[in-house]
Amino acid sequence: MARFAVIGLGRFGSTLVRSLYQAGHEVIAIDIEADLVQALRDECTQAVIADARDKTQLRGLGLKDVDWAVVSVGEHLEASTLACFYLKEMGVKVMARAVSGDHGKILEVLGVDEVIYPERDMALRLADRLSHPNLLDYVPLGPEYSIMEVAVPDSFIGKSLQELKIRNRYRIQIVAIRDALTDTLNVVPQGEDVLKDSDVLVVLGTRDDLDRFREVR
Amino acid sequence: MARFAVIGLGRFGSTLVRSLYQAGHEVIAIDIEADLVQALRDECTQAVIADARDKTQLRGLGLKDVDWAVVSVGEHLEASTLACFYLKEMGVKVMARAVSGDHGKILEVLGVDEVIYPERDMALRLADRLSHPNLLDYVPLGPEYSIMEVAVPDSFIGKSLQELKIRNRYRIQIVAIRDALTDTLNVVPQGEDVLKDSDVLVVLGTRDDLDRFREVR
Ligand SMILES: Nc1ncnc2c1ncn2[C@@H]1O[C@H](COP(=O)(O)OP(=O)(O)OP(=O)(O)O)[C@@H](O)[C@H]1O
Ligand SMILES: Nc1ncnc2c1ncn2[C@@H]1O[C@H](COP(=O)(O)OP(=O)(O)OP(=O)(O)O)[C@@H](O)[C@H]1O
Repeated sequence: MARFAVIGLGRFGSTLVRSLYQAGHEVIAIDIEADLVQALRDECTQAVIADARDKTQLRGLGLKDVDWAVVSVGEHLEASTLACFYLKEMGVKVMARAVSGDHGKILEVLGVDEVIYPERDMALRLADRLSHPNLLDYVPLGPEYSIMEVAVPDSFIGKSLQELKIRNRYRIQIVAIRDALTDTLNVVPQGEDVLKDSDVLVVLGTRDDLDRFREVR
Repeated sequence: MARFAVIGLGRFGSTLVRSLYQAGHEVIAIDIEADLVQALRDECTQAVIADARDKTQLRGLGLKDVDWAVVSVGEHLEASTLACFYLKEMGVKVMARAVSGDHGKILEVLGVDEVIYPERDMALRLADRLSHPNLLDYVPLGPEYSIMEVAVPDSFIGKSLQELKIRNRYRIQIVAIRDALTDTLNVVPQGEDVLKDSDVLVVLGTRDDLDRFREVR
């Protein structure tokens, strides 16, 4: 289980806090507005009122050992820019929401590890779905199924997919094979394809079946 | 190709306009702010300044024959509520962005065909990705690949997946079979599974290969 700090408890931040906490992680929820902090008190590890622009307040929160700090403090560039700057100074891994392309570039220059554009990304997905009416919304199989990358197990090297009978043995499906050396992707691989040690398998299955498959040596 | 109206040209709306237009659809882009409308002039079929709360202005836009009207007019419930109400009166299919759960319920009561929650949905996806560090972000295979539902072709009924050799013949992969009668999903189906006429195939492949597969009778 991991430790997260979420700064900014709007619709995005509060949903993120709840989902991560429900998934069993430690979550510190931070906002300048007392009522938003209060509302999340029972749905996170720790809910704190703080001004992310204030270096002293931010340092007092014990954020040095979080795995990710996620910054989503709205339209005002000042709060996100300062918060990201201080968090990077503290050596924390930072993900921040950008309100525009330029804002995103500023955040990258500050060393933010990942800049996200939720409205833009959702609009792109929606455009794709509207353009393809029978296209399922990318996760048609429900939340219990995932697609994950798994390094090819040693015992599979040099064997073909059909001789390995992976679907029957592990209840997972290899939807693509990525060649880590050339970074090329072989999607919908054929039964005759032989696995090599530089292959990374892109697999589909339930979380449990995927976890079990990752144990294979 | 389809016709869309997008009302509200913030980050979400403007991205949607551009993507749909680039995908070859007709797009009418509408906003109350002249500069936002102007900025999109060359990236849509028609860019119009209008107040979505005004029934007369809305009716003057010739929206009756759009396939979808997408309403994303920000925090103020008044504009989205009125716009959705008038659009449904005009018999248009409406997708609207909700700023809260209650706002979403109001929109549903008004008959909005689909209510969307971009910030919440992106936060859920992000939480999933952060919880599973080697989980690819749902579309690991790149934008040229899709997952789509296709009704089982008549010639496949009564046959097993392995005898149909679908991957070899059509370069697509059946990742799941949905039974339309019971609405249950058989994910990572096995080669011995026999197809019935109530089956819907959930298939992965490139857009071209999927289009070709949909021609199969
Ligand atoms: N300096 C700050 N320190 C801490 N929190 C802040 C600061 N400035 C703004 N916030 C918080 O950030 C949160 C998110 O901001 P806001 O709701 O404006 O925008 P948003 O990111 O668009 O929200 P949403 O996630 O709903 O789309 C608010 O709850 C606000 O109180
Ligand atoms: N009555 C109205 N008629 C037409 N457009 C409107 C009306 N009211 C607001 N808008 C437009 O809706 C757009 C979106 O609103 P706003 O930027 O406040 O919120 P948003 O939906 O959170 O945006 P984003 O997509 O950037 O997250 C704005 O460009 C605004 O001008």
